[in-house]
Amino acid sequence: SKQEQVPMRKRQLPASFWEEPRLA
Amino acid sequence: PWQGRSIASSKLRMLEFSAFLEQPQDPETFNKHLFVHIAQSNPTFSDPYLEAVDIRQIYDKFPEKKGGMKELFEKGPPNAFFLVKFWADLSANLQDDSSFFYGVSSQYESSENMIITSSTKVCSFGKQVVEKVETEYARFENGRYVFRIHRSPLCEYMINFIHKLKHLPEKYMMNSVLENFTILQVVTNRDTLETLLCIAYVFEVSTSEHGAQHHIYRLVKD
Repeated sequence: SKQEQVPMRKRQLPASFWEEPRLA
Repeated sequence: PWQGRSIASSKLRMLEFSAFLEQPQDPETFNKHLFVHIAQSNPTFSDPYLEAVDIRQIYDKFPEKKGGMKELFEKGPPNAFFLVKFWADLSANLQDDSSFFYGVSSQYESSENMIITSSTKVCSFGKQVVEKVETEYARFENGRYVFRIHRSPLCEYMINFIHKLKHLPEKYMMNSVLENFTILQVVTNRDTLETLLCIAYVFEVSTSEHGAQHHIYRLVKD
């Protein structure tokens, strides 16, 4: 396994990437 | 209107995608549980474009050597690359599963008659651990060509993975495992080898009472 992966939280991703939709 | 607003290149559009578990209730009925699901949608010109994600942010989550995502993106076409963030629904009861069926179904459409090949690579820490390759022929329906990968059985690796994930006591532990679990699906024209769709899937566990959720992004390189 890779030892020095940057955690996803520290990457440049849209805010929505961390917001679970609340759709029925 | 679907180009830029859904998983669609100029040659192929994904209509639906689901990974599911069917549990028999009695000889005539069964429960269907959706782990992940992209339902059919019909975007219009008034819908917003998908948000973009720089593909370099996720290169290391997928195979990087020959035939990897970087090489694929350089070959193009750039409008065929997408990222799907799934919030998977793991609320199903997986006990007593000898008669359970784990499957994946997906549907695509095109204005062209062709034969497509779908390669699905499951990756751990960016390295491929298992690959499934499927070939589908078109059916002409309602003025367009439709491709259906219907009830493709989930591989043993994936079934075991779901079971192990389910046994973790806390959601944050599941998400920690899922941080290094990805799936890369590449759909190509079998005869021309043109990339029709390249979809990178990443996962978290759903906390919603409404089941599986997702966001779709366009992958770009600015």
